[in-house]
Amino acid sequence: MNIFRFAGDMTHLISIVVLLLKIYATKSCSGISLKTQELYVIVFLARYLDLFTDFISVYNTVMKLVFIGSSLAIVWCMRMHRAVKRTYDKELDTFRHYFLVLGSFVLALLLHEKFTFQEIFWAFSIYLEAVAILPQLVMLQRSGNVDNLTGQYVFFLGAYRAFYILNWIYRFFTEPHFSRWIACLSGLVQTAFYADFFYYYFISWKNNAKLQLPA
Amino acid sequence: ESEAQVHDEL
Repeated sequence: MNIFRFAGDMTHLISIVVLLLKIYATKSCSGISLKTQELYVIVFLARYLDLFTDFISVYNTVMKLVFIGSSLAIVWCMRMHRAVKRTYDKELDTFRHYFLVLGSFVLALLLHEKFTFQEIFWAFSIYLEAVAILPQLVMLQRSGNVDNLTGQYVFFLGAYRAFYILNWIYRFFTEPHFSRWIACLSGLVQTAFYADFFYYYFISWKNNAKLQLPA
Repeated sequence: ESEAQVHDEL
């Protein structure tokens, strides 16, 4: 474990806490893409298949349970919670995310570290996570004005993988046989998707103005 | 044969 990875995990956790806060405090999920949240449930379930077989550390196991539990809770809330589901902007959340699932799985069948069930699903989860934010980014552009908590949620979500890139650079230089090219390349693509969001987020922060994404 | 590297990252 290194400081970059720990910072990345904490930033990821903060993004989830901010989203839960928004939903529970405002009893609203307006501006949040249910499709992105569903993709994250698939990402975590596919990635943490080794939850009960490989014990790495208490921290690792606890964080996996937190990520799986929180992503399921958010999807349950947006689909089932009477007050919250009414605020879901279904007509703005129109990205056909099934293609993202299909494309990531096909790519995982082609590009993986080992052709085993667990490795295929691990690579699938890595590729899917890289594109999982797309429905949310498209929805933000459609909805125009972005409320603060939603903006902060997306910001922390993008920042966490940027910390992981620093972690991979650090491990590359400090560990002899470290090679995580699948996670690294996918992480670069994932962070790149946030580039324009980060730009408009920075502008809104600098001008102390509301976050506006160009339609 | 690269050892099955356990994914120690989240």
